[in-house]
Amino acid sequence: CSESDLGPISLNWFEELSAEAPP
Amino acid sequence: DVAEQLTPVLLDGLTEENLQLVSNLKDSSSSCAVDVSTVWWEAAGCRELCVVTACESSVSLWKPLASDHWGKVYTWQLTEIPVIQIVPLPDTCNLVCIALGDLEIGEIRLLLYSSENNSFQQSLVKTGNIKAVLGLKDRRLVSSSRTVQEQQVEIVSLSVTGRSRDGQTLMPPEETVLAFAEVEGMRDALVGTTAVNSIVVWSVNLKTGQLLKKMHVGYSYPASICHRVYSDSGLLFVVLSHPHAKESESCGNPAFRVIAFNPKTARSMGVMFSSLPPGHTGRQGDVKDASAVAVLTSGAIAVWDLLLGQCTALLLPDPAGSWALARWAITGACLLAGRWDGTVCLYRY
Repeated sequence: CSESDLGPISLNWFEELSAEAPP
Repeated sequence: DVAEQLTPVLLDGLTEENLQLVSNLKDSSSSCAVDVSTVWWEAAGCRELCVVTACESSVSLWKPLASDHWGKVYTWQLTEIPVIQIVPLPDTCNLVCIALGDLEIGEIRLLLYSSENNSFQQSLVKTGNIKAVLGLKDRRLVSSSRTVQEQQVEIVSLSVTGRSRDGQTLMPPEETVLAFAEVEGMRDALVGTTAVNSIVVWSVNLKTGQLLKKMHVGYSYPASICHRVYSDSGLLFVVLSHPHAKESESCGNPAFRVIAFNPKTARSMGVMFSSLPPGHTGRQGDVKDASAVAVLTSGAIAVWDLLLGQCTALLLPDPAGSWALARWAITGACLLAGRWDGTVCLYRY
């Protein structure tokens, strides 16, 4: 799987989505 | 660098050679098998992997004896509402969780042994219109339930005697959650599949039950069920079964798929694809590690290696009866296969 197919990949996706999500 | 294998790989002349019959157990008092599972059970300082069998009105605990024989330890009677499912609880001992109901789950109960009272007991954990339930690590249980107005997604902690006071409500998606899977290696992440074919991701740490992301699986595979999820290199790899997918020329008759999701962009890509053997339809599946198993409407059981995307074994219905149930044991490469008459066969895979 590559970024061209799936978009920018982040190893810290969980922390980043947690920070973005409404409480 | 792996791409979805769109051409189904099927082995001609599949046999049972990858499955070795170890033993079977027959409950003479049981007429119709509903579910089968395994549980760690400790008695008199000896911890053993026991088998749990369920029929509509009772649940039995079996312990291993010498020479691959099994002896019934106890039978809990459940006469008011039919038993419809055993809910495995990972990493627990001396605790069996069951779901009861008619068409859908109306009650969740714990079956246990109380050393205080020196007796086998049962206790009520939850009631409601429960759509999905899953046992989580650290003696927790997640469930989705519906009232007319809203959906509740809740994690409850279990004590040795039943439901404890600690609970957590998760933010529900608009659509009904039909299945859950823990994200392996990430205690705070939980995934669910919904009635409109979305994957939802929650944060389930003690402070929040935030819904982090909703990602679509695709319309070709309605009512997909998540079985296993792991996170690797910034991607979520989800093992799905497709009980209602229709056969197509390009994909054959899909049974299981592994899909990689990028949780940041919600974009996805098929990684591996497993098809039903030719001429078979319908399936009800279970996944452990890279092994998947399903009961087919023909009364056969099929086993797949999800890494190869290949069907590796087929147990055909024999004169003793059609297969009704197939579950992996919680430890070891052991398949539990149940017939309609209540017989459970243990196979080494």
